[in-house]
Order: sequence, then structure tokens, then C-alpha cells
Amino acid sequence: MNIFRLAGDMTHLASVLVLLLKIHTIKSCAGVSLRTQELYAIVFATRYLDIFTSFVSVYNTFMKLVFLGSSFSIVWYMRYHKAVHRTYDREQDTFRHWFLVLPCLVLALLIHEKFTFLEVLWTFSLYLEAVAILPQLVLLQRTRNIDNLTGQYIFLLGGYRGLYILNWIYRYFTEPHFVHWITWIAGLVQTLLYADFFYYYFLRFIGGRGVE
Amino acid sequence: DTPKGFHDEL
Repeated sequence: MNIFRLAGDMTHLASVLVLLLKIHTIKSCAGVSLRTQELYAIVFATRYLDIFTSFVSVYNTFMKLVFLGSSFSIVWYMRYHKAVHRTYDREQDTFRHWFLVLPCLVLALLIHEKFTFLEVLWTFSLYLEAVAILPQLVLLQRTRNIDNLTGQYIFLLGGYRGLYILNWIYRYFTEPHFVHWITWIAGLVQTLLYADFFYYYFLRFIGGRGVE
Repeated sequence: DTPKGFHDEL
């Protein structure tokens, strides 16, 4: 564990807590894409299958349970909780996210580190996570300006993988044989997809306006 | 660290 990875995990945890805070306290998911949340639930479900077979550390297992529990409960809230579901913007959240799942699965079957069931699903979860934010970014452009909590959620979600890139650089220079091209490229693509959002997000900080 | 091949990152 290094400071970059810890900062990345804490940023990721913060993004999930901000979203849960928004949905649980003000009972609103306005501006939040259910489709992105569904993709993230699949990402964690396919990435953490080894939670039962391989024990890394208490921290690792605990965080996996937190991410699994929060992603599925957010989907449940947005789908079935009466008050929250009412604030869900169904007409605008129309990105065909299921079209993202199949190509990621095919790609994982073609490009992976090891051809085993767990490894292919783990690789699939990496590819899927790289594009999971797309429905949310499309929704963002349709609903003109968003509230601060949603903006902070997306900012933290984009930032965590950026910190992971620093973690990979650090591990590359400090651990022999630490080379994971698939993870690095997927993480880089994922972070680059936020570039446009980061630009407007920082403009907001400088200009003090809402996220246009 | 973790057994070879397992992923130790989240």
C-alpha cells in the first residue's frame, strides 16, 4: 500500500459517500445517471468475485464490501425507493449502456493476463469501469447545470483513478516485475474521459458559478 | 504481499 493508492481509495470512498448522502438525506437523485450506477454495480460484482477465494487484507475485504454494498443500494434506491425514484430523470438518462457491456466482455475474452474465469471477469470489470461514466457524462450535458453534490460526486469518482495512475507509477519504480499494461491503459482511458468534465469543474471553482 | 496472480488493488 502506498500513499497514492490510499488517497485513491479514500477519494473513491468519498465519492460513494457523497452520492449516498445526497440520495439518502435529501431523497433526490436529480442529475444522477441510473445507468452509470448499474454499470458500476456490475463492475464491482465482476471485479470482487475473488472476495471469497483470496484474502489480501482486512482493509481490502472491508472496502470491497463497502463498494459492493453501496453500488447495489444506490441502484436499489434509484429504482425502487418511491421518493428517490420520482426525482430520477428517466427521459434524459437514455445512453444505451448495455451496448457497452458486450464489447467489454468480448475484449476481455481477447485481451487478458490469464485465461481463467476469474481473470477474464476481472479484466471485463476494468474495461467496463473505463466507460461506465459515459451515461453520466451524457446526462450531465443534457441537464444544463447540476447541483454541487452531483458535481463533487463525479469529480471524486474521476479523481480516484487518476490517483491510482500515480500509484501504478510508484509501484512500477519500487516493485520489480510490477507491469500491468491492461490495468494501466484502462485506467488512463477512464481518467481521460473526465478531462472535459474536470475542465468545466475547475472553471466553476475559478468563476464561482454552478457547473454549466 | 498477496499470492502471485491475485489482485491486491481494489
